[in-house]
Amino acid sequence: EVMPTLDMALFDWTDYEDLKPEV
Amino acid sequence: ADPCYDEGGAPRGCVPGLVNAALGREVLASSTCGQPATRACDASDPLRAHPATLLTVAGGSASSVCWRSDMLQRVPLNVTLTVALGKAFELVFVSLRFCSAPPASVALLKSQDHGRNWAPLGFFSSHCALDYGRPHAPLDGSGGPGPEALCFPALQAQPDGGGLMAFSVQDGSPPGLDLDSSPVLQDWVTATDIRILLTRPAVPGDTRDLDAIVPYSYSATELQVGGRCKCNGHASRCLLDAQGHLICDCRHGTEGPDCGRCKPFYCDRPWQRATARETHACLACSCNGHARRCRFNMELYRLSGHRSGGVCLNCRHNTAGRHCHYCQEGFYRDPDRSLSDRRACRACDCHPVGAAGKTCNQTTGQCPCKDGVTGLTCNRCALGFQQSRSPVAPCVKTP
Repeated sequence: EVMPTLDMALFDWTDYEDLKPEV
Repeated sequence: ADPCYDEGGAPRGCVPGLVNAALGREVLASSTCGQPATRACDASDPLRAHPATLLTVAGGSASSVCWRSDMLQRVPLNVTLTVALGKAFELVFVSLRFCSAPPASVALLKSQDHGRNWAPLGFFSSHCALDYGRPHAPLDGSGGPGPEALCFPALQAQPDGGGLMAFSVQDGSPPGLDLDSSPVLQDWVTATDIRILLTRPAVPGDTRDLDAIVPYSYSATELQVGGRCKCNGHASRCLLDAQGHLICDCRHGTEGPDCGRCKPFYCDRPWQRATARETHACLACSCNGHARRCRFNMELYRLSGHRSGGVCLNCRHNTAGRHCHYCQEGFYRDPDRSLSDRRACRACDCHPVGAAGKTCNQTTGQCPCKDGVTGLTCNRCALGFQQSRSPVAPCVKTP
């Protein structure tokens, strides 16, 4: 079974703004 | 066929041929007759001039016209003839044919730095101690343990009234010294300039006595400086460069007027002179096609057993290492491409959330994944995990 790739839109960056990668 | 390489293309020691290095070179004479003009010599009249150019002109021996000094009437009676060879030569002999009775004392000097400093090669005199403060050379021509300037008997007049100074660099050099293996002998035979000092005329009486001197002039033709263009065994000929300077046509990864250093990229081992047994060619650094420059490191050279000391500089195409033989941090080796391929190193491309870092395994390309994350770039949740909303723990166990 191949799992789907991580969906960046699902992540909540509220508490991790400084970790958020530049797109 | 290039004499510096064998039939199989392997380098081998090579030397330029023996030539008269003085041929066509300008000779500076400290005294030349004809200025002002006299009945016998007029510098402005080609038919009555005796310029120093006659000493090194082609076919000089066939000419009946000789260089002639001014009439010397006052002590000292020194006249110098200086010829710049244009670059370093390895001398074999120096000869000068005199058109009148040869001088009673002659000193032969050489310079290795284009005329800044001078050192004696040899002397000819009937009074060595008096003229040069030296003993007469032993009859067998042997000297001390190393090459040295010896004082030989005065030049003898020949039946035609002239005379010949013939100096071999072997005179003054102890037998058994081998040019290949003796740096002292290599130094002894090397010269960029030759100077001949005519210090005492062949006239009767004490030439230190002003009253005893009758007017006298030196006269000579055909100055020959037999030698090989010095290329340290790395060229078979010398050429004129764009500026008209004589330089070696260097091979074996060497460069410089005398092939005296390795070319910039050929520094995998230190420069050495070629010998009959060992070519000592400069070797190109091994950079797998990813660098254009390298430097030599003696410590690495010693550690390698004198095999390789080159260190590549500014490895390109995301490569790194002494030979640009592995990938920079953040890149990994593509197993489907050769090491010399411009795209031999691929970016890790680790997932910005799923990976715990940006550096992957340089061999496999595997990024370090956070718990529950899998895939080469850590871009998927592992079996039994599902995506969360937290970028710190992107995959959590499935309830």
